[in-house]
Amino acid sequence: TRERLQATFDLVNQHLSVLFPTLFGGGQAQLVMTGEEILDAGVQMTAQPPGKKNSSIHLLSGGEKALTALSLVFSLFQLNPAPFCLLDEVDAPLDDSNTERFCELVKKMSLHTQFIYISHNKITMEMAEQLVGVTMQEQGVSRIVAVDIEEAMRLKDAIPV
Amino acid sequence: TRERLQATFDLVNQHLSVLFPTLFGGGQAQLVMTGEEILDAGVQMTAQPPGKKNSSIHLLSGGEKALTALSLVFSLFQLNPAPFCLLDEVDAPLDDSNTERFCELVKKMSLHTQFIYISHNKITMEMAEQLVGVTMQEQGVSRIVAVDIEEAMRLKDAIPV
Amino acid sequence: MRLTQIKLAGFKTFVDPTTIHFPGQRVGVVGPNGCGKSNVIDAMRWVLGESSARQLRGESMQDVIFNGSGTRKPVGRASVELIFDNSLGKAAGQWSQYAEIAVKRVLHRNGESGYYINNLHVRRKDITDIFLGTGLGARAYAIIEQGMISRIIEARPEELRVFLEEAA
Amino acid sequence: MRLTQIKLAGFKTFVDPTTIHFPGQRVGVVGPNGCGKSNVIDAMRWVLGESSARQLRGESMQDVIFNGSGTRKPVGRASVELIFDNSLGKAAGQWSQYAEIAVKRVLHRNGESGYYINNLHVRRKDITDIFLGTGLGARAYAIIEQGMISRIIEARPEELRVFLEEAA
Ligand SMILES: Nc1ncnc2c1ncn2[C@@H]1O[C@H](COP(=O)(O)OP(=O)(O)OP(=O)(O)O)[C@@H](O)[C@H]1O
Ligand SMILES: Nc1ncnc2c1ncn2[C@@H]1O[C@H](COP(=O)(O)OP(=O)(O)OP(=O)(O)O)[C@@H](O)[C@H]1O
Ligand SMILES: [Mg+2]
Ligand SMILES: [Mg+2]
Repeated sequence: TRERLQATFDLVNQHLSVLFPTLFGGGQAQLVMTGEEILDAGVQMTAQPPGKKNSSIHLLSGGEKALTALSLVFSLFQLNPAPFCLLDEVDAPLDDSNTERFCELVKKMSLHTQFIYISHNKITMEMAEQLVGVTMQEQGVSRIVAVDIEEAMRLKDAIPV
Repeated sequence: TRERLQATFDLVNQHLSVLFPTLFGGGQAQLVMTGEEILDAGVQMTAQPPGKKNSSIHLLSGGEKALTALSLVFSLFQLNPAPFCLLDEVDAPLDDSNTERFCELVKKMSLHTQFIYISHNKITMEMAEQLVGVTMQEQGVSRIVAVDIEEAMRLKDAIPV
Repeated sequence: MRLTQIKLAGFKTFVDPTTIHFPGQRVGVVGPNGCGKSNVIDAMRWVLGESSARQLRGESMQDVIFNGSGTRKPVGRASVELIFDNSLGKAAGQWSQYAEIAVKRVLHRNGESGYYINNLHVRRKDITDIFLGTGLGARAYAIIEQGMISRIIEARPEELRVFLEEAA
Repeated sequence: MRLTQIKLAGFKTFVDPTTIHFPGQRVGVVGPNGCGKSNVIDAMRWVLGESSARQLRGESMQDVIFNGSGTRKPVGRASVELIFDNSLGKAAGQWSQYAEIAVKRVLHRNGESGYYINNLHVRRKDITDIFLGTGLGARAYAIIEQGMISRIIEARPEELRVFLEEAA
């Protein structure tokens, strides 16, 4: 229905106006419609990291695109927050300062939401309350082992065969 | 022409039979045709990392897929090697042991080919003969600075604004 | 509804019965390439009712059953069980009064399959109904798999609109 | 034909004239997100004759000209020059006897543009001809940009076949 889609659209933009500057340390992003009629128009994202004048998101860097998509994903999540949120290597293209802002946001959101995340990144691992190590001592067979941060950093690069 | 495409197909498979086990420390990969007639059949890759019994590459992990694609890219490169090869963050999904095998292969290939590569990975940075740092002290404006490995590791996470 | 445990057996690379406990609010999962981390995510999607094999990186639903390795034969059955702490009574419907809710899914290689809540045989709809209003619906943004971020970046305007509609 | 230098001015975030030297066989480029590393790769593609704006992440060719920042106005011209050591005489055609080959491309915001070899005005074809037989043809696998790896992984059989045809 048109009203519901429009309401969702507006709500996502409200969340984006908060989450994008939080993740980027500034800047702005919005969803825009490519046509008049919401029911058959497409939806595009415009995003400007702090200090940058680009219009299209296509010119953005790999890390900037990933962080922009993440701000959209978290905005969609906020529409109807589940009790937990699973993230699989969403921080892979981020440099350390973007990773730190990502971690700050996850810490804040984890007051109400349980986060289970896969990462190879030490900074992201350091904010975990619990670390689960997955190993493959035997070819093709997974096993679980509880690890601390030093073991986790060695484990993530253990030769699996 | 059919002969040329078939010849290319066979050559790529020859390179794959060497490069895939080199990057994975074992296992095998091949291009296969999805039909009888090469001129209108599709091409698929089958790949088995060491000790794994999967058939389709779709079941492979993120890092395994990336390394498999890289073995194909290097095989295609070998068909007609250019004087230089530019790699933009191809090692991003790789764990340390896969990254080390990737670096060994690049070192070997760099006897005949100049490699210029972008990476956030310390192991990959350590094999460089020269490190070029790109900074953005002024918003939106790039500058170049020569760096050594310690400076490079600090630089890659410098707050750009 | 906090997730407290996941139990896997015969699911992809988790051939041996395995239990993972989640006592914390922020749990990091770590390990080398191909060791099974994303398979845990697939297991959670699967037990919550995922009906598309492609979403689980497979070509058919049987692809989630452990199909052998260099040292092991294939097995005939995959099962995943999620255990939730429902002491706040947030679960919907007839399960709201249970302090603990165990959601389980089983698949046999011969095609036999089933869903269970607290060991009671139920329909897939009963699984998805529990999570009504909790944001864990089929295409909610609670599970961000490897590659989803790049799919959003590459999405054309028509595709991005579908993302929005699914969340609406 | 070793690449010895690249010079950029007005190209994307490299608004100020910049020279990068490449003395080594293995050169690592490092820096934070969005600082300009992939823009250097785009510059190399562009000066070697890239005719598709999409391959450079733009919507039109003018998108490669520096379009301003928080502290700078846009500029009217982008130029990139690649300098090759040709002491082994590997370059094709009339340039084979030059010890050094400088390949340059310029684009003005008003649309004026040009290709140059050793400061001589040439056609785009002359640029691509230099590299005939050296594997630097339009769609050779010498430039692996960010995202190409995942495109190969996601490629359908028809698309993967096109990759093969382009390399044939
Ligand atoms: N049914 C199955 N039986 C046995 N092995 C399977 C099955 N399905 C998938 N696998 C294996 O699981 C592995 C992938 O595991 P997974 O995607 O969890 O890795 P990962 O830990 O996420 O790695 P990465 O860090 O590279 O993303 C593949 O090697 C694949 O062969
Ligand atoms: N014509 C232009 N004028 C000014 N800035 C531009 C222009 N074209 C692109 N940019 C900017 O260049 C930046 C992208 O740079 P680039 O892709 O080189 O980053 P990167 O160093 O590769 O980062 P990452 O590590 O995230 O991949 C974007 O922020 C974009 O706004
Ligand atoms: Mg994974
Ligand atoms: Mg980049």
